[in-house]
Amino acid sequence: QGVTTIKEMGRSIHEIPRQD
Amino acid sequence: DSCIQFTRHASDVLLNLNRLRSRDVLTDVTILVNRQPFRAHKTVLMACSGLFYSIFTDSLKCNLNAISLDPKVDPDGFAILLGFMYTSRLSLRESSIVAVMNTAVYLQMDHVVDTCHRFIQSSDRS
Repeated sequence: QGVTTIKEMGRSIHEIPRQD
Repeated sequence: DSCIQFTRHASDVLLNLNRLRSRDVLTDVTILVNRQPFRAHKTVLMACSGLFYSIFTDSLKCNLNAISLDPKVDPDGFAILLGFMYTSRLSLRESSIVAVMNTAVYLQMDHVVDTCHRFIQSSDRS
């Protein structure tokens, strides 16, 4: 049985801002 | 059996690490290059450079919070390579390529050395 991989192209985590 | 692969995850993590570096958040070492200081995360340095891997896996050196590199190392070349570690983008200019390559040899970043070498060869041909 093969593994089905779904590719998610969007951001995976929150983006840390450059400065607070 | 299936999984979702977040294809941007590696680059998203790297972007955040670079933001942390620029804000000096949880940076744990200062690299001195000709007295010029560069703040960074030990884990990122050792993940990218054979020299830093050797230093930070040495139990006598891993707790150092400042490390001076050989005075022959060019600070501009080091800055470019440090930027590469945190962005995966290597700035290649004819004016700096030799300094970058020599610094990459010193830092034991072999793939970068190979890339610089190919860039110089292709520049010579054209």
